[in-house]
Amino acid sequence: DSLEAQDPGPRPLELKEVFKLFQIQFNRSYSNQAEYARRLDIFVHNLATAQRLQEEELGTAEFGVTPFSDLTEEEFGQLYGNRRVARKDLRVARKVSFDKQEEL
Amino acid sequence: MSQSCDWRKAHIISPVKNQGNCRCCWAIAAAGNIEAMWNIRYKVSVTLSVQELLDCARCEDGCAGGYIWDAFITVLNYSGLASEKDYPFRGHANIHKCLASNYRKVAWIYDYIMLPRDEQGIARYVATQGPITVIINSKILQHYKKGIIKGTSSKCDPWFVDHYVLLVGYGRSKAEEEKWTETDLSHSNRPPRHSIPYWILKNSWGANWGEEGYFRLHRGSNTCGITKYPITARVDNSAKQQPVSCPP
Repeated sequence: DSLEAQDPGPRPLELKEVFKLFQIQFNRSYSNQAEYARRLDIFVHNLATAQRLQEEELGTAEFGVTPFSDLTEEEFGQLYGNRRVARKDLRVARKVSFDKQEEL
Repeated sequence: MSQSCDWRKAHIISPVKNQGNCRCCWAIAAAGNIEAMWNIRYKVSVTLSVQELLDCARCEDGCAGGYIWDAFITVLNYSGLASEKDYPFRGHANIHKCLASNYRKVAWIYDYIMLPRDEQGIARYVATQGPITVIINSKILQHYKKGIIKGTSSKCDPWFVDHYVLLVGYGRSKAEEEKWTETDLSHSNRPPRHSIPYWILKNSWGANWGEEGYFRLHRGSNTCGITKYPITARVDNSAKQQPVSCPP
């Protein structure tokens, strides 16, 4: 009954293995080793972000590996966000502008 | 107003599209809105040309983003839209090469309207008229897999909206979808959770993303700014539109 005697079970996948599975699932390849390393870094960062979102989620949503997991937040915004309409509320922009004028 | 509504069950929603590297969510959402409204009103299934909206829109390069009203104004200016089959999607805009006059129009609109910015009103309109377009903050969707998103405004700023999608229905989560069991609740300080009200939204990132191309947002808390610009085309010129029934 000792815990030490118990089979530890399957070992968790290493991040590189998870990334490899991501590449296979979403058919991703990178032009060189430097780019691969950069995308792996971004992927790991995104996994942490997804985990944080999951912990703070108030609904039933699940966050994790998606087709966009190798993109930075900025790249995702540039590729999929509608830059022409993306903006803070105009009233905020106007207020900032007004405050700057006041300062001047 | 019914407790739930899902226009997908009426088979009036076209297959999920994939915008690829072209930022044309505005054109896809507008086309999806007209397709659904046309099908509800005239019982004719059409798949409309997103490419026509990209090539013929007033603003240059439709793949650099756009406004939903520009899509509707383009449909009004060209007296309708061609079918996707005749004028297929290529994933990039051909500026100054609008081919609208080359193809027969398969659907058209009379006007477009902005709905009141309250979620009760939006639900009532969707239930009695059909799917509408909304714009939301898409940031959180980068990591979304499935389920109902109920993020705080710090996670999904309702003032920063950047992605048009089609709102096709609403409902409430069933008990089995809840993450917390009775045992969990008795051991935590979390209040007992009732079923979660949600919106059903059709995205344009392909059917392999999210819940077969769709996702759900919490209903009743302006999640991700969903009430910012609820807009729909009208395909009927009658002053008082006859209500239709959405499948629960």
